[in-house]
Amino acid sequence: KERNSQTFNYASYHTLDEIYTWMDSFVASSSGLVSKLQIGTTFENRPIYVLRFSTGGVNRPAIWINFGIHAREWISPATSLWFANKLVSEYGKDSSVSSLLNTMDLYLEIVTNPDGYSFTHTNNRMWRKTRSNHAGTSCKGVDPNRNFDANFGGPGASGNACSSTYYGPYVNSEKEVKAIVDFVTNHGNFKSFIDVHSYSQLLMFPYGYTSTKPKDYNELMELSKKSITALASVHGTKYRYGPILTTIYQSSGSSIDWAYDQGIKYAFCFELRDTGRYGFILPANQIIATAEETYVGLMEILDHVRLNPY
Amino acid sequence: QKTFIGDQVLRITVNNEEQLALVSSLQEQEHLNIDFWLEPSKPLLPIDIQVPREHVQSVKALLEFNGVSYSTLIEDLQALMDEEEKEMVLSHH
Repeated sequence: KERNSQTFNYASYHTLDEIYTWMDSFVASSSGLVSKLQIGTTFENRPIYVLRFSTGGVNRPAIWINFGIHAREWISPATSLWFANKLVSEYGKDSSVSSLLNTMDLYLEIVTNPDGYSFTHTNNRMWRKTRSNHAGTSCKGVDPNRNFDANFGGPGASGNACSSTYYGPYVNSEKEVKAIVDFVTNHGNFKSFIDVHSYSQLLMFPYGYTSTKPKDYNELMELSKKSITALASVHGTKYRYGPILTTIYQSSGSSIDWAYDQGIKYAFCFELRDTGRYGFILPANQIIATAEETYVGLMEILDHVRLNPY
Repeated sequence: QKTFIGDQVLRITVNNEEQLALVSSLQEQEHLNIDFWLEPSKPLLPIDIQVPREHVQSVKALLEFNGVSYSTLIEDLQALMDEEEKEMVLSHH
């Protein structure tokens, strides 16, 4: 077993149990900066955890980042572990991290789809969806990133329960999605919502369900450009950026469209690297490099959020 | 545990809307059991598809017949996953 968060091997992929064990040792070694919250349970009754980074205050403006909503995107949770550890180690040393955590709370959902993630380790490495059962079909699972209340069931999602982009029987049918929706809604003071996926090197913002530009289009475009430029400065990884619909394809029911429509202006979606053409099987020796560049790209956005309260 | 011996991942580049529609139509052919890793979006953007071993030749033939260019991104998906598994075991030791 990993003995503590300092000896944890961040350059390897880990099972869900290992990650959950790491969370406890990470919280214990973070001198009160980090706490662990359970925001719900999955279809298969696993706990859904969020790490809260906070230096105090009541209901401070906050940032939400979730990783790996599609189970097979292993690089995303792997990046989040490194990112969490980096934040703690930089707090009190790096001015951006210190200023951020002195004014805002940060919530990281390290494994957004625990049932799916566990399934990829035990049954099918390529599994993408949740593991829920729904009446009328023998096919399991829903694409959680088509299950949010953002033109739910519209173009860019499938009504076929066997499809990998099945939107589900109704909005928020997935407990993993409802946990996020309830938590973010009840908190009420999130200023940024970031959903981290892999692969193909994209930074996107709303909308995916309509070609209408969001009212903050110009600011989000500029910020995206700044973020991907900073990201590229680390290892030269090139990203494309823009609204989901024009950058990749039309998709309905996605998390960041929902967040933006809730009034969370800084809503972004990352697709992390695969410069070596490995798809979802990115070699473990690229985890740290991916995490390093993602950290820089994310911090550009988080700095901007902190400096531009609304 | 599901295995992927002989499954290939193809990177397809379509040059026009007609080719895009052809590749998109593969999604509806359920018997082929193709998993779209990168979905069709617009011409010149890559599309990655995971093709089960038994359909690799027919899918490649279809693409070639219609002049759609592709390359083989992953020759044998299972081999890559075995490598990944090995790395995880080593890291535990």
